[in-house]
Amino acid sequence: ATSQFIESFEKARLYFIEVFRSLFTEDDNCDLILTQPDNPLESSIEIIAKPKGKRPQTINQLSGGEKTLTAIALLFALYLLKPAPFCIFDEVDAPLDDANIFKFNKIIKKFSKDSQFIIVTHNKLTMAAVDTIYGVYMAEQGISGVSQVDFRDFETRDVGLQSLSS
Amino acid sequence: ATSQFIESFEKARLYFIEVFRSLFTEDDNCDLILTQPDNPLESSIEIIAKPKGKRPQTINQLSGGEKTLTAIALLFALYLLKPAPFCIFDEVDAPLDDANIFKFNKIIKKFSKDSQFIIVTHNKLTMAAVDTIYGVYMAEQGISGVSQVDFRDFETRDVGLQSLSS
Amino acid sequence: MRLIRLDIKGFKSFATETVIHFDEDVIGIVGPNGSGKSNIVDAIRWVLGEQKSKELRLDQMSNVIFNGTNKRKSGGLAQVSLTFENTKNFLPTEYNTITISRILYRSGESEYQLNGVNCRLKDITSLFLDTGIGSNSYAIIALGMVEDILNDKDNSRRKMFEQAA
Amino acid sequence: MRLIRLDIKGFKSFATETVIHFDEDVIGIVGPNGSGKSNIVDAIRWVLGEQKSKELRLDQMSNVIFNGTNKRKSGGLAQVSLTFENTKNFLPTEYNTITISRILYRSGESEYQLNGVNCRLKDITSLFLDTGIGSNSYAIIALGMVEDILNDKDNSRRKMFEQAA
Ligand SMILES: Nc1ncnc2c1ncn2[C@@H]1O[C@H](COP(=O)(O)OP(=O)(O)OP(=O)(O)O)[C@@H](O)[C@H]1O
Ligand SMILES: Nc1ncnc2c1ncn2[C@@H]1O[C@H](COP(=O)(O)OP(=O)(O)OP(=O)(O)O)[C@@H](O)[C@H]1O
Ligand SMILES: [Mg+2]
Ligand SMILES: [Mg+2]
Repeated sequence: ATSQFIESFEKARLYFIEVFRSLFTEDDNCDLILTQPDNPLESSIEIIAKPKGKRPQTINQLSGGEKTLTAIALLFALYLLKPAPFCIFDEVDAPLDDANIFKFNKIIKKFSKDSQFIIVTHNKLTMAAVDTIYGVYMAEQGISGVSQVDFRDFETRDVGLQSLSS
Repeated sequence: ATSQFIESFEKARLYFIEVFRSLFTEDDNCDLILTQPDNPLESSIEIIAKPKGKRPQTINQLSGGEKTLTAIALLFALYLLKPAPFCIFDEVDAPLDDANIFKFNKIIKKFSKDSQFIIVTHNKLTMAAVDTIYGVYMAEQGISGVSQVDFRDFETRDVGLQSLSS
Repeated sequence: MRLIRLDIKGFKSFATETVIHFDEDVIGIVGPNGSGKSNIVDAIRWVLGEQKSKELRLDQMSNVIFNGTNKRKSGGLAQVSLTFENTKNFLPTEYNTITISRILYRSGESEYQLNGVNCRLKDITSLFLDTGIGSNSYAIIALGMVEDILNDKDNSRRKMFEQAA
Repeated sequence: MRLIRLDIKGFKSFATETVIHFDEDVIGIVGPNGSGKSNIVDAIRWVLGEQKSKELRLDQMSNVIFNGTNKRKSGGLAQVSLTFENTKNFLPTEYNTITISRILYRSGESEYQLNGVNCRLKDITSLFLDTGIGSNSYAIIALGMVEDILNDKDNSRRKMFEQAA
């Protein structure tokens, strides 16, 4: 059990480094380590981030958006370890800046060849990146309704997006 | 001390109801109650939200954005109790939809006659609502720099906003 | 495995029958604060067998039933059905299309169904065992899971890792 | 009281001297993730006398000094100055313009200054007593305070209320 754990952990660690570098840059680095390597089945897991040029820091020393992006990289590493047929993200893009939202959506596009992704969002750039949109609204007081938005006519897309989130 | 506490609490409660209604709608209601009214100096404080048409709920039963908006209403109620000369918001608008971001910025505009507001944000609508913007960037690896953005030429504003947050 | 559709009726704010089709690879869900987006995520967790009311943002499981407004009385039951294609024999069953349903009545009685046939919760969860899905799998990456990774409360990173390993 | 300017040098990621002017009523601060926006908020808290390193997202207070990159060695000190107009005699002092400064040296020594004159931390915090400002006042409404209200950990709502009452 221990050797299988170590093997999976090492795999997850490599995936984590790979995804982290595609969400940050090729010059950024990170690591995933067991705090008690001699007690692998009980050990907690430490996340180290080494953004380019800066000193290594634990994940807690990063900015709000950098933390979220690092956590997303770890979630995708676990996904690569055992790909789920579908993944659901509920407003994880909220603390990200525009450039990081592009990267986030790009990596979802890449993995969407193998799995479906359901993305709840308020962000216009994310809305522009998905394949289809369901608009949720309060039909009458307290009762939710859903309506699929058709973006086949691209000219109306941005106008549609403007009115969609309010 | 007890009577002064009760008096301040009652004032804060009325402010809270007033601000809540301007952030939600005039038909929405809320309340602020002492969980132990007979032990005011030790009692914890409960927040009740009654969105129009729905049953009264504790704040924890609201959606992510509704919770944030309700907490903002309480912070402004405390502000009205003892107005600080300046207030700092660090990305509190992240979970809000467009309509609520308008309301949030509108209430800041109103209180900005008496106090200064420093708003850290990634949101374009909030950026469009402030009086001036400081853009923060990484000048060289790991070193921050700041540059004031001048929007006196309104035609470039949106273009400027596009490039600012990435 | 590919999702086909989600049917929600009487679940939280979805008092009336609602259908969402999953024809695409990346599906966006948008709308104003409080409109019901996270309730859709809760519905998917619930039909997959989530038993912890806290994970569904509820004080108790019965709160999952539409609790009424001043214009419409509260519902008598909550029902969610999730239909998907069993592509590449992802699930250990001969069916090509699978519909799992979960119903909770105001009385407290529960029903679970697999392709219309009553079954136990156990039959549904064992179907998903070891597939990376299941109501608390990391496949449901709500904002809360990002926070769990960051604060590592109760060794949550390790637990997530063990589920994936 | 009206803010005039903030001077940051050697504080966290602000290795080089940086000035922010507060000429307007509503000032926006924008920029990419990790650029330094929250560090500016930390700088204001720090110069107002924040003593809890945890509130400044630090393991220990000495981490507030620019800790170097592979192209620039770490700083020897962190210095922040906040200048404001004492309009309507908001603060109990005869000065019209006030500058408070705080310096922390790599050696661990601290300095505090009021209009260029060395003073104790106590002199700065007592100036702001009862004004609704002070490093942990509700006037600094970081995202964290919204969370404190929502989870009410350690009766945080009550504590915030007591500060304002
Ligand atoms: N049992 C129930 N009956 C009726 N309404 C309910 C029930 N449970 C929750 N709700 C309502 O559903 C609404 C919340 O929906 P939800 O959390 O899905 O919003 P959301 O679209 O995710 O919003 P946000 O963008 O703020 O996250 C709340 O206003 C709540 O009152
Ligand atoms: N003592 C220090 N020396 C050098 N850099 C530091 C120091 N302390 C923190 N930093 C760096 O400052 C950066 C974080 O800045 P900050 O938290 O202000 O970002 P931000 O602009 O608020 O980003 P976000 O939009 O993600 O919230 C981190 O990358 C961190 O490495
Ligand atoms: Mg939500
Ligand atoms: Mg920040």
